[in-house]
Amino acid sequence: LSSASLKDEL
Amino acid sequence: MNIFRLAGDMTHLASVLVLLLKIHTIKSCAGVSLKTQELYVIVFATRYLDIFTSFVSIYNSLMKLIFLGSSFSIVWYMRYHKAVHRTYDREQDTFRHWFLMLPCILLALLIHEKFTFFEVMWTFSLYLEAVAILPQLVLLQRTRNIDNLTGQYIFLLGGYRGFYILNWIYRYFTEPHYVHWITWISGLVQTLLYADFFYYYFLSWKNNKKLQLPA
Repeated sequence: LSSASLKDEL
Repeated sequence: MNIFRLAGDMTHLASVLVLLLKIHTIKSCAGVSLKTQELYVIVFATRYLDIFTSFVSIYNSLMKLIFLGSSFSIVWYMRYHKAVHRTYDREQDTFRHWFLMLPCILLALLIHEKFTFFEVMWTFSLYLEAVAILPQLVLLQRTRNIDNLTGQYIFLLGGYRGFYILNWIYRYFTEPHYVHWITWISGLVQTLLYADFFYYYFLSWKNNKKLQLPA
């Protein structure tokens, strides 16, 4: 899930 | 969302608005590197491949559209708008930026978090963004005097990633398992590339004189 959380950044 | 990331996004937004303002109102792109702008189109195109597949928030989708739209329109203006194209100094803006892409794509194929098309493209866009400013900084060294708007554009563009670094530090301490070395290192390299520009920008602001990078 961690990489998904990063994808919330522009 | 934290204050550092919001500040970063707003600074980034301000940088593209300053550039669009300069190009649209005074119809000039003097001192602006088309190569850097083209690299940014590729950065956003490869970074936001998921714009239609994964929805994070209205804000996130809106900002992606703004960054994609502004970068494409800036390149369109500099290439095809007669008045603006005339002010583009092609002789000075000669950085072979396509050669910048090759090491980035190779590195993305070697170092990434997951070996999927989307993840490799996303990692490629991170590496490319870190070096995308190089043609602009080289052009800056060549064109002696640069106007305030171009200086502000570069200053804001460099500052936004600095805010992102604060955002990553904040998220590291507030969110468990929030560890992304690839993003952090490329973001740090990106910001460090602006270091000497920031230094001379600060000097020009302090002494209240034109910004000039040493040749």
